[in-house]
Amino acid sequence: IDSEDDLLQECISSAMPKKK
Amino acid sequence: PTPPYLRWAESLHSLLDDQDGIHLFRMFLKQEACADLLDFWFACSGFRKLETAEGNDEKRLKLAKAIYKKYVLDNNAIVSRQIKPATKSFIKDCVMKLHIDPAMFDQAQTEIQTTMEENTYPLFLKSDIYLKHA
Repeated sequence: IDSEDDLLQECISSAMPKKK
Repeated sequence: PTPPYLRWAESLHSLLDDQDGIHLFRMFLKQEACADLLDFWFACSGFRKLETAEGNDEKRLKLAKAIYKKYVLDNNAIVSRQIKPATKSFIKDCVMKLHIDPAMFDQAQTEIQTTMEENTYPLFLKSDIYLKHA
């Protein structure tokens, strides 16, 4: 379960804009 | 230059293109118990961006299953309630048949985006959280 959540979190973060 | 909070009011996309905007919008959605809408939207973008390179297949399958399980499977979940039945069946089919395509969540993402544009985004612009910040 944990690794699934980690994977999801990583995926969400990868789509966010980087700090300007 | 235009202050960020004014740009956020231009469109949902200008809001979601700014880290501080996302943070504030997420705080508002959390208060309304629908932060999953935003998380799902970003998860779909992240999934599409994931390279289709060889060796990544297992990761993509695992991720597709995780997104499906967390947001789509439960018909009472906030995201699932805003996705059309046909779109849900399509995603379920893709997962069950292990047909993992970078675009498999695109339609669902569009439907959730429409929900946010018509509903939570305008409410956010009138919310205390936004107005206090502005």
